[in-house]
Amino acid sequence: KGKSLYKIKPRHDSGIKAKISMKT
Amino acid sequence: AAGGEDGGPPDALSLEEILRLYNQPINEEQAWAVCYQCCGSLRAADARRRPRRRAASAAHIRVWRDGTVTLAPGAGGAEEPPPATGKLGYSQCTETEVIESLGIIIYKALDYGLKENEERELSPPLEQLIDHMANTVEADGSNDEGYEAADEGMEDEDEDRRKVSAIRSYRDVMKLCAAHLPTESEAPNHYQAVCRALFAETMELHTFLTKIK
Repeated sequence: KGKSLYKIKPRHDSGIKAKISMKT
Repeated sequence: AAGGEDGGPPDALSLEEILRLYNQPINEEQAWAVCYQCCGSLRAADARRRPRRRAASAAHIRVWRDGTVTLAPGAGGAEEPPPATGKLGYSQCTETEVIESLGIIIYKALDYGLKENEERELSPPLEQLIDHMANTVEADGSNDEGYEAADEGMEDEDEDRRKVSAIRSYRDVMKLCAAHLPTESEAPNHYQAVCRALFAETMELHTFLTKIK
């Protein structure tokens, strides 16, 4: 309830996760 | 949790508590809602000349029973020195720095529980919002017109969405969140309802788990 499924892909060097990680 | 003084149910839960209770990330609609609601309360705090603080972690974002979302006082974190204060005691931490910290925390809440080598596929508008909030946009010169959240209104909504390249204020964030909805004017009620539901559902889960234990 209130939650939705989401797709997971391999982390990419130029992806937002990598960019956020570099900030923290 | 910010609890009732009588030891009753809390009036607010931190985003960290919500993530831990569900043991899964927030969904996209909740991310939009937390962004909108938190920026709304930050705007109000600015108007009252409250010092600006960066959000250090999800523990400092509070979702209240009524759907309000606030940044907890002293959210700068132990590792961060208190921001310098200017005249009138007003913090010199900038609005864009607070927005950046909020964007990072929202992303981490969407990424909660994922492995280091995994990345969640976000809808392009939400990824764009976070990218701009966290100031991680790579300047490629193709999108440099800036998002002008000025008073001229949004005559061409789609055009405005495409032109986003800079977020400079809480209001910019709120306008983008509102533009995500079919009817922008419904943003205050809609996002408050989403956050109210997030609080209520988390409390229901907490009560259920407590009974099971």
